[in-house]
Amino acid sequence: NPAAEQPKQPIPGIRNLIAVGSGKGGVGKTTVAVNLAISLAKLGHKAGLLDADVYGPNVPLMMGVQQTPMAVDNRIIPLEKDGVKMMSMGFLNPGDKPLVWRGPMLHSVIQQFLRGVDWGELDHLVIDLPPGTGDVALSLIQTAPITGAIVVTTPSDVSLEDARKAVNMFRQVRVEVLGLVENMSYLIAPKSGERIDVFGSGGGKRTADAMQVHFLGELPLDPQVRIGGDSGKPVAWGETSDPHAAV
Amino acid sequence: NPAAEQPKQPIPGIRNLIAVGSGKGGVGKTTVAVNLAISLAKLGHKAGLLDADVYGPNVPLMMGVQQTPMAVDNRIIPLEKDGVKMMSMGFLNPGDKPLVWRGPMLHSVIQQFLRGVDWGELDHLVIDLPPGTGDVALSLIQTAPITGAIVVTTPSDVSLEDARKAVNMFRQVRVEVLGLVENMSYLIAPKSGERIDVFGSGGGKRTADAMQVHFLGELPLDPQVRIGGDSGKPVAWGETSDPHAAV
Ligand SMILES: Nc1ncnc2c1ncn2[C@@H]1O[C@H](COP(=O)(O)OP(=O)(O)O)[C@@H](O)[C@H]1O
Ligand SMILES: Nc1ncnc2c1ncn2[C@@H]1O[C@H](COP(=O)(O)OP(=O)(O)O)[C@@H](O)[C@H]1O
Repeated sequence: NPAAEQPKQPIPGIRNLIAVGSGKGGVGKTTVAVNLAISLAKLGHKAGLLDADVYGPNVPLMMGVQQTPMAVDNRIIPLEKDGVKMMSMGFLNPGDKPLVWRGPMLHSVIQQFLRGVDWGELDHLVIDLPPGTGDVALSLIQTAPITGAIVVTTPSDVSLEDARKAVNMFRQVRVEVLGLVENMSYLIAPKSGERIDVFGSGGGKRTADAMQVHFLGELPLDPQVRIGGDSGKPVAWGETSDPHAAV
Repeated sequence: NPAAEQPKQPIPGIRNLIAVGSGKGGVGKTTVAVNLAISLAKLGHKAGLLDADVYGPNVPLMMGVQQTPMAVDNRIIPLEKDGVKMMSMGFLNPGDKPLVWRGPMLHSVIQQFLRGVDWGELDHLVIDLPPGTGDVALSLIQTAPITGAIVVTTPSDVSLEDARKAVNMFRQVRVEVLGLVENMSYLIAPKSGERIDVFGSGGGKRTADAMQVHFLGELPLDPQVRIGGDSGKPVAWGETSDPHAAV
C-alpha cells in the first residue's frame, strides 16, 4: 500500500501531533481529546485541538465555543479557549444539517485543517479523529506526521473488538500507538457509593497486554464528566496519565 | 441532488426494510437493531438483520455467531439464529484486521448485501447502519427501498446534536423517520435502587417533539443488556414499543 509508505510532510511550527482514535464511537474519544488538550495547556504547553470528526463534530459543544472562524490570506484563524487553539467542522457547518461534502472535497478540507490553519507555534496538536477505521481516519493518519496515537475504548467486548482493529490500523501505517485508555470503566453511585460495572471490567488492560500496547489507565463513568461535556466546561481530569504518556 | 430522487429498486421477497441509524456511535444502535430483529422473529414475523456497519461490525459478537457464509450460484446464504437471517462484514472479514476495502469496492459490497444475499421471503429486514451521516450510511439509504428509519440516541447533548443531523439526513433522501429511541436513559443501581441519570434526562423526548418525530420511548442503562450483547445472548426487550412502531 504505497500510501502507507510515503513520507509525511511535517507541519511548520507544530512539534508533536497526537491522534486520539477509537474503534467505535461513543467511547469518550472526544472527551479524552478535549481533556488532554486542556490538561496540556494547564501544564504550560502550547496546545491545539483539531476536530477531524467531520460528520459528528462535538468539540464546539464540549469546549463551549460557537463562532465562525475568520480567514486571513487564505489561512483560517483557529478559535481559542482555555489556552487551546481549535478548529472543527462544527465551526464551519454549524446547526443540524448533515455535512454535504464527501470524498475528495472532504479530504481537501481535512488537509486544510492540518496545513491551512494558522496554528502558529504549538508543542502539541491533539487530533480528535473520526471514530473507527474508515476513510477519513485512515487518510488523515496516512498523510499527517503523527507522533503517536492514543486509542480509547470502554470495557465492553464490542468496544474492545473494534479497538483492536484501530490499533492494527495505526500499526499498518507505522504510527506508534502510545497507549490504550479504558473509559467508563465503572460507576460509583453518588449516594450509595455502590460500584457498578455497567460496561464490564478489566478488558482494557487485558487487550492492551495482549497487543503489547501501554495501558494508560481506567477512567470511571462519572455523571460530572457528561455534564462537563454537555455544558462546554470540560472537567480536564488533572489526574490522568495521558498527558505524561503523550508528553 | 439526483441521487435523492432516483426510484429505489424493491428487493424481491422483502416486504419492509427498517433502517436503524444514529448520529453518533456507541448509543446502542446495534443493540436496538439486534433486539428489534429478534423481537420481530418472536412475534412470528420472518425477520432478517443486515449489518451494514462495515468498519465496526458487532452483530456477530452480539448474536453469538461466527461462521463463514457459503455462496450458491453467486448468491450468499445468510446465517441464521433465533429465527433471524443475518449478514455482516464480520462474517466475511473476521478477526482484528481493519477492513481494507474503501470507496467503490465498499459500495458494491453493500449492494451485494442488499441484493446478492439469498434472504428469501422476509416480512422485515432490519438494517444496522453505520453510525452517523457518512458516505456508507448515506449511499445505502439512497439506494435501498427503505420503509422507515429509527434513530437511536442517548440523553447526552452531544448525542442529541448528532441525532438531529441523522434525522435530517433521512428527510433529505425522503426516508420516513418512524421515531427516535432514547437509550441509556437512566441507571437503576442494582443494590440500592438509586436512579442515576448518567447521560442526562429528558433530551430525547424534547428533541423528538422539536423535530416532529415520534418518540418511541426510553430504554434504561442496564448492565444485563451489555452482558447480553457481549455474550451473544441479547436480552430482546419484549417490552419495547419499537416492534409496534415499525410494524
Ligand atoms: N467517563 C465518562 N463518564 C460519563 N460520561 C462520559 C464519560 N466519557 C464520556 N462521557 C460522555 O459520553 C458521551 C460520548 O462521549 P464522546 O467523547 O462524545 O465519545 P466519542 O468521541 O467516542 O464518540 C458524551 O455525552 C460524553 O460526555
Ligand atoms: N441499555 C443499555 N444498557 C447497558 N449497556 C448498553 C445498553 N445499550 C447498549 N449497551 C452497550 O453499549 C455498548 C454500545 O452499544 P452498541 O449497540 O454497540 O452501540 P452502537 O451500535 O450505537 O455503536 C455495547 O457494549 C452495548 O452492549
